[in-house]
Amino acid sequence: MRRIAIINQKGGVGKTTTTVNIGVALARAGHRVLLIDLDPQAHLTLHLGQDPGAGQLGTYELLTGSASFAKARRKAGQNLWLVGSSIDLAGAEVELVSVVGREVILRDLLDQHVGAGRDHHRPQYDYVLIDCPPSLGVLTLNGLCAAGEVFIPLQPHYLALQGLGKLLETISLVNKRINPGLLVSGVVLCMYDAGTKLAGEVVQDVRTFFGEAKDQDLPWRATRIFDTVIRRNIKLAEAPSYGQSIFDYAPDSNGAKDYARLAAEIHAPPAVL
Amino acid sequence: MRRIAIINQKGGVGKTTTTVNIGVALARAGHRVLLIDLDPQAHLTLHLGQDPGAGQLGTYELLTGSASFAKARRKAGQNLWLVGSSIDLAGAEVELVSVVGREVILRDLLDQHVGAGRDHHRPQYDYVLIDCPPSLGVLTLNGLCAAGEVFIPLQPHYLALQGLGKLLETISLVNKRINPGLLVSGVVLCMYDAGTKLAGEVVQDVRTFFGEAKDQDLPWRATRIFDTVIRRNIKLAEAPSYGQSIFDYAPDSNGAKDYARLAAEIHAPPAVL
Ligand SMILES: Nc1ncnc2c1ncn2[C@@H]1O[C@H](COP(=O)(O)OP(=O)(O)OP(=O)(O)O)[C@@H](O)[C@H]1O
Ligand SMILES: Nc1ncnc2c1ncn2[C@@H]1O[C@H](COP(=O)(O)OP(=O)(O)OP(=O)(O)O)[C@@H](O)[C@H]1O
Ligand SMILES: [Mg+2]
Ligand SMILES: [Mg+2]
Repeated sequence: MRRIAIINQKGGVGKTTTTVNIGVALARAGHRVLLIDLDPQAHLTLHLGQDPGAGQLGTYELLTGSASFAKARRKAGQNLWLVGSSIDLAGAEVELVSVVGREVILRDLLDQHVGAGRDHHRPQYDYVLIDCPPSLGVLTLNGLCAAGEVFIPLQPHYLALQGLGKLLETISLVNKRINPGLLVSGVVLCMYDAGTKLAGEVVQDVRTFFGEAKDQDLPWRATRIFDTVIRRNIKLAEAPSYGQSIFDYAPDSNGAKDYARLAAEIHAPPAVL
Repeated sequence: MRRIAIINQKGGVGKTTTTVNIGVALARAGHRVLLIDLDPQAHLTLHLGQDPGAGQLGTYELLTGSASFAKARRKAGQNLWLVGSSIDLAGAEVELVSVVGREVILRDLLDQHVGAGRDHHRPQYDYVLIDCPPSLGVLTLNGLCAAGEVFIPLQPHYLALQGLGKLLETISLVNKRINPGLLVSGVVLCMYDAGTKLAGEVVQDVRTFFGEAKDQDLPWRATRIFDTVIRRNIKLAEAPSYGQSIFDYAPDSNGAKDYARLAAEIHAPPAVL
């Protein structure tokens, strides 16, 4: 079972679009996928056509101890489950400020939930994907502590690497102090303006940056910059307004092709490629 | 003298690109423009080819009382001044948490600075533009309290209006409690994907939303949705990597045309159009 947190504290770089569409792509390929919406904006929840809040239990109730995963998750499609978010989650940062172990609440509940499913011949889920808000606060920390891997979506624009330093520093601290297995396993290039020199140059800088980490004892020494880039495609921006993944909304679009190819690349172990 | 805060707590919607390019457009049209970078990411500062930090005084020193405007500003071009940012500003949120009047520090220093220039026959500046970070914390509050007007850049995507509620609520509170003259004078549609139905639909929703406020006693009862939209144009994303405005980097591009037209629309009073 792979537990992947999708993280970048920079806003609007494709975290939610990536979580939804690789989640649905993997589910359509027959894998059992749990999606967790850790953002009070609840865009992941809305993107799947689900109601944030509205009497539903979700990540807020999980983090504040009033629900288990079994209670908080809902079916979102074939092979697909969701723990949704709500605006209440905005209060979590403040509510949890002096709670002991406030960064590992999600991890412990998830361990209980998947541990509970362990007597079957296969794990409860093949993939757990955690969509994080554009910040490095307690919500994202819960994502980092509950995950085994991090994917970083990047928009290949000038300054894409600027915020990376702070993010990697945070990941380093979590790896050192709380979650020793945590690795940055992938970088996803999103909103890629094909054919522009800017995109090409930034990708080159990103490859160089991660290439230099190869022989160092760092959680990003083996990060894959996925070969599949997600091209800018208006269909990807339209799909959420219909509460659909790209595969339901526009299955023949470049957006669908790119995310399907990315999901396949994610599922294949690096050595196979 | 118009003091305009450029605000949207959503990340990556065009705040900095708009501040730089309308600032430079107005300066090129002969107006005296002061730009203030209130974002610890210092993108405005970098976009103008200036060094964030690096021994320069800037907004951090202003807000923590160790510099005046006269000391902290630097010339950034013809008719153009800048108070730059630095990573130190990230600490301001914490450092100012219990400082009395922490939201009006910028306002008071700006009043002193422009007041000091008042014995000339024309004001120190024609425009003061304040670029705010993607949050509604003490930095953005300083922008809101120092300004007379707010421009809201919006990317016309699904959920563009979602964050607006929280932003307008904050503006309302500032207007009620601290800055009674504060108005939302404009909405700038940025990163507009021309020819797509999504952009058209969202703009329609935005117009409807602000139209409904017309007869109410609200700080956004007279908000102009600028007719000029800023189309998506890769040149606008490339310019900052050269430390240039769009007018120096690609003067014949759509990006330059759109921002020049927007600056003209901003400068013309609504009744004239
Ligand atoms: N490849 C793409 N082409 C066109 N539009 C896209 C693409 N990817 C995402 N978008 C759109 O861009 C906007 C930002 O994307 P998204 O919400 O996935 O980013 P995010 O990193 O999750 O943002 P936030 O920081 O607010 O959580 C959304 O309106 C989305 O629909
Ligand atoms: N019209 C446009 N066409 C293409 N790219 C654009 C356009 N406007 C802005 N960009 C690019 O999109 C990215 C986000 O823009 P910008 O930095 O201005 O947004 P912002 O709201 O200031 O972001 P933040 O919330 O991080 O401060 C930048 O890389 C910028 O160069
Ligand atoms: Mg998101
Ligand atoms: Mg900015």
